[in-house]
Amino acid sequence: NLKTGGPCPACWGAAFDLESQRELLLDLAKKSILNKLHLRQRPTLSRPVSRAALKTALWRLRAPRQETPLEHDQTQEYEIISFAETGLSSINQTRLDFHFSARTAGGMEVRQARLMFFMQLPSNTTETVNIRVLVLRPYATNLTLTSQYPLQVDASGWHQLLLGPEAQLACSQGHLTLELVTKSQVAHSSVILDGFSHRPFVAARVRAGGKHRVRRR
Amino acid sequence: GVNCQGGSKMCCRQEFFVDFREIGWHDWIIQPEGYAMNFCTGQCPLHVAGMPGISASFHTAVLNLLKVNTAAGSTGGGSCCVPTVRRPLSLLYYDRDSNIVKTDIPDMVVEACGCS
Repeated sequence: NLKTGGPCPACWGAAFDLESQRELLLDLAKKSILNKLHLRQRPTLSRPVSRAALKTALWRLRAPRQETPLEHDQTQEYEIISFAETGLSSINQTRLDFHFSARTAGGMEVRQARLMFFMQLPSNTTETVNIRVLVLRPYATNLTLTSQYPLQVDASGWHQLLLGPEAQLACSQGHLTLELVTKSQVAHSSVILDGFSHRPFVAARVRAGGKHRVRRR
Repeated sequence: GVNCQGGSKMCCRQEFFVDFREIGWHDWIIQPEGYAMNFCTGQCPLHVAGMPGISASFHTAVLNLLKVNTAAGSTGGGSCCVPTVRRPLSLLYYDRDSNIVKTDIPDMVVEACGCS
């Protein structure tokens, strides 16, 4: 008890009555969790995700990773899975929008972002998918292409792509737009965009409190 | 650390589990099903103070008791029953954009208590 300078009640007071203090403890537990997650109140689910998509995404993420592990430090880290919402589409291209809560980690720093998507190809077929990263520049009204990644796909299944710093920055600012472009309409139809368990997603590894860090220039 | 049992008034760890279904949080917290919060409660007489747990042996208790007896006017409550071991809570939850977030919140689960 810092204010009175007296002893703490846990040490010298009467034995704690669990039942009478149950509500207080539950309230304490709730506040503690929300506080540590940098949330003011419990989230209300605006766009519920199907259990199948959730199950698949978690299963994919549990698979062994091939990229080099990130340097670990003591700050709290998060992994965020954002499921795609499909936007403007044409014959051979589809726009994917991913939303991230910039508040989730109290000013988050995205350290790694991976796109995962599913393609269903006929056997002995190879397709090239161009993945384009689009960002909205300050004071601009249209999205600008910042980078693109050609990906050779030669089998059906889940495919992943490590996205670069532009995409990581977009995630940390709350919104990432990608465009999947294929050479032909046939190839485009092989990208599964809205299947319940095959919905594309971005998995981001995030460090909390990124905006509070000071960098030397 | 010692777990609280019956009418013990000495410093101990009281188990306390928060069931997310019971508080209506099971819709946004995917895993786990609850939070084993636990807390420390009980008295810390001076002869058990300064150790990372309740007296390790009869001998250390006696030595500490001697220290207390030789200290003049040592009636104040400087020692607290506090967590000595804590572990993180792993959470998988939906954020407000219905993204799925996995994180380990450090120091959330009290594993053991002792007198400061």
